[in-house]
Amino acid sequence: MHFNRLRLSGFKSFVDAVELIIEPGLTGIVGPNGCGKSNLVEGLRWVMGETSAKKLRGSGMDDVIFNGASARPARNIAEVVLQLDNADRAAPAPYNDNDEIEIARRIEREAGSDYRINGADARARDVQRLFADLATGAHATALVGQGEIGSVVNAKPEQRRALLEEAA
Amino acid sequence: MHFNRLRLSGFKSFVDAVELIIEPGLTGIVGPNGCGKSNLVEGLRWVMGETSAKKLRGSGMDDVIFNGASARPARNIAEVVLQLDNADRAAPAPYNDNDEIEIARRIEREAGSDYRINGADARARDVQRLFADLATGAHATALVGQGEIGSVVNAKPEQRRALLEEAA
Amino acid sequence: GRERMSAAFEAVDGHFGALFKRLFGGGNARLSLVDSDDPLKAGLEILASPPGKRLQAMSLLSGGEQALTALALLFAVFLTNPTPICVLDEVDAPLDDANVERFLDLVGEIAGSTETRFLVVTHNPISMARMDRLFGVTMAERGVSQLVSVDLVRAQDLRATA
Amino acid sequence: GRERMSAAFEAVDGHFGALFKRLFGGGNARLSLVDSDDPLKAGLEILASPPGKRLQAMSLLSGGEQALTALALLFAVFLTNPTPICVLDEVDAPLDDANVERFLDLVGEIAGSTETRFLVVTHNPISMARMDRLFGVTMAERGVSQLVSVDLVRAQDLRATA
Ligand SMILES: Nc1ncnc2c1ncn2[C@@H]1O[C@H](COP(=O)(O)OP(=O)(O)OP(=O)(O)O)[C@@H](O)[C@H]1O
Ligand SMILES: Nc1ncnc2c1ncn2[C@@H]1O[C@H](COP(=O)(O)OP(=O)(O)OP(=O)(O)O)[C@@H](O)[C@H]1O
Ligand SMILES: [Mg+2]
Ligand SMILES: [Mg+2]
Repeated sequence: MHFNRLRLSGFKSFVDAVELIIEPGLTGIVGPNGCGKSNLVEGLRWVMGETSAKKLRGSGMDDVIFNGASARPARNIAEVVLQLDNADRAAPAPYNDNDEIEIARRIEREAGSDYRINGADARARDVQRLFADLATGAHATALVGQGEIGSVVNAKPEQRRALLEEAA
Repeated sequence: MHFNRLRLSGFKSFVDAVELIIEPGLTGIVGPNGCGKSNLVEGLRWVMGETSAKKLRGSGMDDVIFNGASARPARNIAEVVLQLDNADRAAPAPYNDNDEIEIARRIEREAGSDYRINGADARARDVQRLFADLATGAHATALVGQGEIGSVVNAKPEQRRALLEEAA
Repeated sequence: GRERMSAAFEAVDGHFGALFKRLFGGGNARLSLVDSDDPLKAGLEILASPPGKRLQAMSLLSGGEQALTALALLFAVFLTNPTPICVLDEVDAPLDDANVERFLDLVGEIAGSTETRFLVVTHNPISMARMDRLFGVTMAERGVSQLVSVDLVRAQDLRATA
Repeated sequence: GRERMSAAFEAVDGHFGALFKRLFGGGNARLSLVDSDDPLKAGLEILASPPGKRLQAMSLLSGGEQALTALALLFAVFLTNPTPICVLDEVDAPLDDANVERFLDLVGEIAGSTETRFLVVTHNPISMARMDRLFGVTMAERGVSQLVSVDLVRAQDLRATA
């Protein structure tokens, strides 16, 4: 069960479609301040079912849709597609018959998000459960956003116990 | 009115006395994680009259007293002395007759802090007012602690207005 | 319920103590359940002393020491329940060179011994040099992000451009 | 009371707009009084757009962009009421090389044109190289800090030691 490719289109500063191939080992993501590195990482979190706009630095979920640049108008739709490689057939049913699993999330301004798993409509809950079964998810410990290390340190003991629940 | 020298003894990890000469221009402070750079900076903030232990990363003010290392027992006293150069006679009365102004703060475990200005006993309030008259102080905008930049960004509008009050 | 929580605690604590020693090159740390005897209700406290230093509240540790301790805890949870992907956004920012090297040794070892794929966002040239590959995010057109493959040799230019 | 507050606001806003443009190499920013018509009660809001980008909430800016904007505001307050000392503890941590250089240009200019003395704690070799002198803090004996004068050439070793 591997993460294979991540495709963003209209998501935050990625107005033109980009595709990140996720290969084995360590992939570094570099570039100047403000160029879009954290946006890319948030695209992954978002397609995995993140429901809190605040966790994506916005005040509403429409904030993830490209809102224009000096030479480009705002968009009304953002889409992120994540492709998983399931050659080892380790996926949860009912998705375990496919070699690949594709999770797509699409948001339209003022009309909310739609999810699809292998082309079929799905609910946010289905996507979240799929990733939870893979011991991962938008809130997985292994997704450490910029500045989140500080919150582990400063957290109150009751907040930190959430980490234990993830390990259980 | 210049800041000249800072002397720390028994303050956090500075169990042995050190003296920092503060020269004109830019002085860099470098060293590995945990070696004491922020402790040094907090020593300055402390002698300028900081009354919040939390702002110095402690839960009580006794936390600034050297509490031991593998080969050294804890101390019971910490002292910081700051020397100001007053050759330009720009200091507030009644300190303006001296070429130099020395502010000292001393804390004894479970017995609180004492302040002295030019050797004479003073109250925390006197020290704070002296620095306020110099447009500086433990809470001056120009003293930016580690991680404090983030709080300017994340502050609510009512919290940020404190900056305006400082400029007024 | 309770048994699984206690078992999880023991497992994470075991990893945490070992990872702390490894990231700090020594010292001692462990976890503690506080405020309740019931493992389902207790809070999680961290007791850590870097090498040669006395045990004190986490708040008194330095910025870099706190970050390294948090990484030891996050990876301890990870090792208890490995995931197919791990994304780290600028976690190396507060670390000095020696600590960055130890952090990268750990990440490299986890990548080599598990199936986990890592995405590591960084401004640190030491981290960049230890990656298997680099992607650069650029804004040649202002406000519009693009992705480019970066030759590890050319990383230097990309990092300095703005 | 109110008049002094309004005057302070105008002065800080003026500096802030100019400093933002300088630190970002362009773009636009200003301050705004919100939630009340009374300058003694209003909150302080920041409206900032880096070069080529649309105005959005501060929260959507990147880590480095937020830090640079905050520095523009802090220095704007400073210029309105200069102080004899300015201490900056690792403020350059989230900045890329180009932004660090612009930040250091500004700090160097303030140091050169005012009487203010600066203490700059940093792990960044670019910042170290631009200092007038360096002091190293060391822990040769574990848990015990000492201060040493550092030759700018030798800074490299000190930074990498642990
Ligand atoms: N919906 C949106 N539409 C267009 N641009 C956006 C949108 N949301 C955020 N941005 C822009 O994306 C930029 C932030 O990108 P990001 O946080 O990914 O930077 P970064 O590469 O992580 O930088 P740093 O190294 O400073 O952390 C900001 O300048 C912001 O204005
Ligand atoms: N009262 C005390 N007595 C002895 N040691 C102390 C005391 N208070 C703090 N320390 C120690 O000082 C160290 C932290 O020092 P400091 O925060 O100055 O590091 P730093 O050089 O700023 O590191 P970084 O680069 O990670 O920010 C901690 O290891 C802590 O244990
Ligand atoms: Mg970022
Ligand atoms: Mg520090």
